[in-house]
Amino acid sequence: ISSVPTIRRLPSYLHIIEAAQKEGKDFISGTVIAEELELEPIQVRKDLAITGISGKPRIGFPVAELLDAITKFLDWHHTHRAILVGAGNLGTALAGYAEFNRHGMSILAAFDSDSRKQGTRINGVEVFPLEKIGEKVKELEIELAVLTVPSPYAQETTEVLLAAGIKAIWNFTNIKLKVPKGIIVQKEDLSSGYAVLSVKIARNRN
Amino acid sequence: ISSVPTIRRLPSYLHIIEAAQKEGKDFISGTVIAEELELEPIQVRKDLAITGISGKPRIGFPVAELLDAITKFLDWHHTHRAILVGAGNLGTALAGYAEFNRHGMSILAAFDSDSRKQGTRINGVEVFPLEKIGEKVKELEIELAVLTVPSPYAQETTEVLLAAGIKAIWNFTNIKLKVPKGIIVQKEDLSSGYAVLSVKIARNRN
Ligand SMILES: NC(=O)c1ccc[n+]([C@@H]2O[C@H](COP(=O)([O-])OP(=O)(O)OC[C@H]3O[C@@H](n4cnc5c(N)ncnc54)[C@H](O)[C@@H]3O)[C@@H](O)[C@H]2O)c1
Ligand SMILES: NC(=O)c1ccc[n+]([C@@H]2O[C@H](COP(=O)([O-])OP(=O)(O)OC[C@H]3O[C@@H](n4cnc5c(N)ncnc54)[C@H](O)[C@@H]3O)[C@@H](O)[C@H]2O)c1
Repeated sequence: ISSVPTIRRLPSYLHIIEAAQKEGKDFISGTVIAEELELEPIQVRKDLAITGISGKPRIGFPVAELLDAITKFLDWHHTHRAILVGAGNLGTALAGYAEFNRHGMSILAAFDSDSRKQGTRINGVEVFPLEKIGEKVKELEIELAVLTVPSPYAQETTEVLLAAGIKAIWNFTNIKLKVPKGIIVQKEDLSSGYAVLSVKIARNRN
Repeated sequence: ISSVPTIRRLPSYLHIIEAAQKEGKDFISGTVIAEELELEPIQVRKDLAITGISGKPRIGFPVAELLDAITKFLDWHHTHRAILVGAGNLGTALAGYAEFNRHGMSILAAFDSDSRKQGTRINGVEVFPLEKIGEKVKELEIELAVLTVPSPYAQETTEVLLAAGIKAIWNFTNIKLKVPKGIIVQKEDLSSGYAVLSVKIARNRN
């Protein structure tokens, strides 16, 4: 997979270029993007090169073409149909995060073992009992599951998801999931962001 | 700031080395860490070099020393005293995330404009009205604020935090915050993780 750090930066470039498009700009320079995000201009140019679009000296990158190329590179022109398992605080916040919808991730159903949550909606997404996962994954042609259950239930919930035919899991629990070859697991841990913040605070102190 | 991608990987190294320590191991090899995280061994060795601890060929890195060096590098041997503003779904999930406590981030108070939330607790953290921010930041010697309000309120809430003497803001909103020089702002956007996941899904499809 090409550089993960580059891919992680692309959504913030997208924000800035979309804003430039709304202002009616036809071109945008790598330096303008770099200043907005406090990055080095060389870093931005290297990152944007990955999309195949090149900028012209003194004019910059064509806005519409660049937006299209980044969106295609991220596969965000396809809708990724998702379910969410664990309709708690984190799950509810993710179901309500408008950016995901804008970038093509559609959370179409949620699941929770707590009978009090079943039949309710979290930010508009209906919550079903776990027994319905197999049926809903087929009916809604789901490819991705967002896992926000408490860590002790991570592996057993994953077995249910695999049996239902899920091919990719976005894992917010602390458990390293055991999955067969070919299944995509992406771990997400906000401790990574906190690590960067802590180092910045320490540098500032000294 | 040294390489952000390296710093982001350190918490997951910490997990693995802590597990090795619990199993009574005195040394751990970069290759074992790399296999567990599906990274290149050379990447892990380059990252660990940042902590000043070097491994010995065929023996590996000394577990206790490495843990200490990574923790010190991340400034996680200091407690970072924090408040949280916006006691909604995301704020509540962050207040309840045990990893933060383990890594020295202590959320000591929360604030919310909704009077129904004031006086309640979110995962054990008391929720106060916004008017109390100044008083609590002084009383509790707070250095960091976690911002999880709806985006339209991001800048005005930031003004209140700056007036209270906050020096660092972990920003979960979509707004680029205008702050004076010297104030640390760290933006967090889960769209970055979703970007990496989308690219993995697209590569798998082709
Ligand atoms: N990766 C991160 O950065 C990060 C940040 C915050 C929280 N978390 C993790 O996310 C998870 C959820 O956190 P939260 O704050 O939303 O907790 P929560 O308690 O609010 O939500 C958990 C939900 O899962 C449900 N549940 C329990 N067992 C289940 C099962 N077997 N199958 C389906 N649903 C089940 C519960 O009924 C509850 O609704 C936890 O594992 C937490 O550690 C991760
Ligand atoms: N960065 C990310 O990856 C990410 C992911 C999910 C949500 N979010 C963002 O986090 C924020 C919170 O999301 P949520 O799901 O918890 O929403 P939520 O509606 O559950 O919580 C928002 C809370 O803020 C409170 N609030 C409103 N105005 C306020 C003000 N002026 N001062 C103090 N508190 C105020 C509300 O009363 C509510 O309790 C939103 O901006 C959302 O876009 C970011």
